[in-house]
Amino acid sequence: AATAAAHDEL
Amino acid sequence: MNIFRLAGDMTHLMSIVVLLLKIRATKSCRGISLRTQEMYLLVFLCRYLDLFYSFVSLYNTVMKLIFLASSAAIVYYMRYDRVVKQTYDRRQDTFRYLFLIVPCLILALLINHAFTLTEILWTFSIYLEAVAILPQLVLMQRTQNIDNLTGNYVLLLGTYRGLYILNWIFRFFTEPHYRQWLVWISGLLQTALYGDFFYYYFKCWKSNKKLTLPA
Repeated sequence: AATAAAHDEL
Repeated sequence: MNIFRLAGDMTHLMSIVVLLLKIRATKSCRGISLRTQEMYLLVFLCRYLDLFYSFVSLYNTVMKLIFLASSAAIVYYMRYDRVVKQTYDRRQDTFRYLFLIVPCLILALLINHAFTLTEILWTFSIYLEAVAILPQLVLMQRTQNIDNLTGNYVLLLGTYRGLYILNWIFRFFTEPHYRQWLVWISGLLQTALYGDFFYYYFKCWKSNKKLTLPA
C-alpha cells in the first residue's frame, strides 16, 4: 500500500 | 486531491503549453534543450506504464495522456519539423545524458520499494525527473540570450515542483499512511536545482533587466 499511494500522483 | 497538487499539475501543464506555443507560434525552439525534452518523454513513458494496468481517476488518466502526447510532440517538432529543427542549438546542447540516465537506472535498481519491472521503471522515472532539467539549465547559462518564453517555461516548471512539495507536506499531515521518502528526497533535490535560476530570474525581473545567468 505504501507504493500505491505515490502512484496516484503525476 | 488537495489544492497544492491541483495547482502544481496546472502549472506543469501551463509550462508545456508555453513551450508548445513558443515552438508553434515562433517556429523556433531556440534556447530549448532537446536532451531535457527527450528525458522528460522517457520519464513519462516509464512512469505512465501503469495506464495499462491501474486506474486511479479519470483526471489522472487524461493528464497522463496529455503529458505523453505533448512531450512527444515537442520532441517531434525539435527533431523532425523542417523549420523548427533548424533553430535548435545543436552545438550548445551537448550535455551527456547517459551521465544522468545510467546512474538513475543503477540507483533505481538498488533503491526501490519493490523489485519488479514496473516499480523499478517508476522509481527510475522519479530519479530521472529530478535531474532532467540540468541540460536545460546548462544551455541557458551558455546562451546568454534567454527569451521570455524560455524563461517563463523554466519558471513554471520550478513552480510546479515547489507546489508539489507543499502538496507532500499537506499529505504528510492529512494522510497518515503517506510516507514517501524516496519521492521526497528526489523532489527536494529537483526543486533545489531551480534555486539558482529563481534567484537570478527575480533579480533581473526586479531591476527590469533581461534574464541572464552568470556562467
